[in-house]
Amino acid sequence: MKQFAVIGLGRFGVSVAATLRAQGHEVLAIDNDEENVQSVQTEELVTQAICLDSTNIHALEELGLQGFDGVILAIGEDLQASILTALNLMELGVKKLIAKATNANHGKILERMNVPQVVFPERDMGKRVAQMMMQSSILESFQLDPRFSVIEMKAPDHVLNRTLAQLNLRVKFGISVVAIKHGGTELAIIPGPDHVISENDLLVIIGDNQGIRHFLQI
Amino acid sequence: MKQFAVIGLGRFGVSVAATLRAQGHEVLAIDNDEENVQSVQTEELVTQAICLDSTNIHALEELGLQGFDGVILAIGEDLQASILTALNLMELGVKKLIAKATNANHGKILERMNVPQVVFPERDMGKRVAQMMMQSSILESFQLDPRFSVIEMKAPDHVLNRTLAQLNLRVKFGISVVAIKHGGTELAIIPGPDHVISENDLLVIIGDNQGIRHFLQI
Ligand SMILES: Nc1ncnc2c1ncn2[C@@H]1O[C@H](COP(=O)(O)OP(=O)(O)OP(=O)(O)O)[C@@H](O)[C@H]1O
Ligand SMILES: Nc1ncnc2c1ncn2[C@@H]1O[C@H](COP(=O)(O)OP(=O)(O)OP(=O)(O)O)[C@@H](O)[C@H]1O
Repeated sequence: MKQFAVIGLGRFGVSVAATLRAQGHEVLAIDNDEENVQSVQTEELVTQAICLDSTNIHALEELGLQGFDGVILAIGEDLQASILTALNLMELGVKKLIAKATNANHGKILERMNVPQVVFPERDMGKRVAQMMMQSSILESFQLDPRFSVIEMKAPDHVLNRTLAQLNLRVKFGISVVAIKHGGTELAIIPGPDHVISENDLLVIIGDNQGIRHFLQI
Repeated sequence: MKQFAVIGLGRFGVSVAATLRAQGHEVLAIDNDEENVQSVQTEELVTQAICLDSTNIHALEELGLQGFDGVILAIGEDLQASILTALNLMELGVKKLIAKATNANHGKILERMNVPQVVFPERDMGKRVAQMMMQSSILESFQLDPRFSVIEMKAPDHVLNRTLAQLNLRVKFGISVVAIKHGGTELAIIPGPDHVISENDLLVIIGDNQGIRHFLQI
């Protein structure tokens, strides 16, 4: 069981806090808006919630954050508050810090301050939803590197009722089926060459982006 | 080349629009705030940008959205505007609709209206960042289903300089290495039993959540 702090109780911050809490960790939630503090307290989403201004280092010092396993800085809109809070957390020397940035410049400033991990929630989700929109058969995807992705998709018609050996996808498209979800619950991981693909199976595929696109377009 | 519309130019909506445009598609951006419309126009992030109130069906009708390949509804804060716009889009009969919801109730309302795909950007990113925080070695993860995940992580010390056959991870932890990134650029997909794991390799692993946690804790 670890101890984390989340600063900034917008929707993203609250979701981080709730997920950490649901996994059994201690979560200290911080916001300077009393209503936000009250609502996480009422919903029992966190272990403890405090109303304070995180740009004020004296207020933060009392919390012993450097003893926590990590801090998530989830202030978005107010650039100045985010930067000043990041400065405070770096000066306190917290063990692990992930900070949200709302745009490229915000991210560059945090990175130049050597904030160890900067995330771009809206930008990343925007990219993922655009992917869902462009490739209607893709349910989920993540970029392994600029050329390769892992995607989850409904088995297309042209592969149904045939074995993986017959389909020879690695040779034809440069893609590999790493898992097949059958009937919603069964998951075959690294299925063998005799595995037959059935209608409505979900395929988890790794491949280069071009090969995946090609496979989708047939 | 397809044609999409994005309604609501918050950070998420703008990211969806920009990603679609970067892939070469036509993007019509819609917002009732003139400043937001101006800024996507100035930055040339979209093909066309229009200032109108999407809760007004007459304004929407003129756009021929039912002929578009899809529409993304990205209004978050204003629940009423999101619901009314969703109603309009369903009545116009757009081909593909993905709508953003900001919380569980917002999502339930859209789902009950039979909006085909509802996404929760802040909630989902909150979960992913919580994962990054809890498992410091995990770089990226996605949930295949409630029990299985695909994760990308730095090779832990206890597996270095040994072959996959020697490590026997499937038997010991119930996990499979589906790809190994070496030196930042080389990617071995479904590596063979003689593949040796080197320091700084990134492993892409599929396994059940318990097995992954166990593997990480050694
Ligand atoms: N100086 C500060 N000290 C503590 N909390 C702050 C400070 N400044 C802003 N906050 C809080 O940060 C929280 C999150 O900020 P914001 O509303 O910008 O989030 P967001 O990133 O726009 O939204 P979301 O997370 O909902 O996408 C707000 O609840 C706000 O009260
Ligand atoms: N009736 C409407 N017609 C058109 N656009 C609207 C309407 N109501 C709200 N919008 C626009 O929707 C956009 C996105 O809404 P909002 O600010 O709620 O996004 P968000 O989800 O909170 O933020 P983000 O996407 O930045 O995380 C705003 O730019 C707003 O002007």
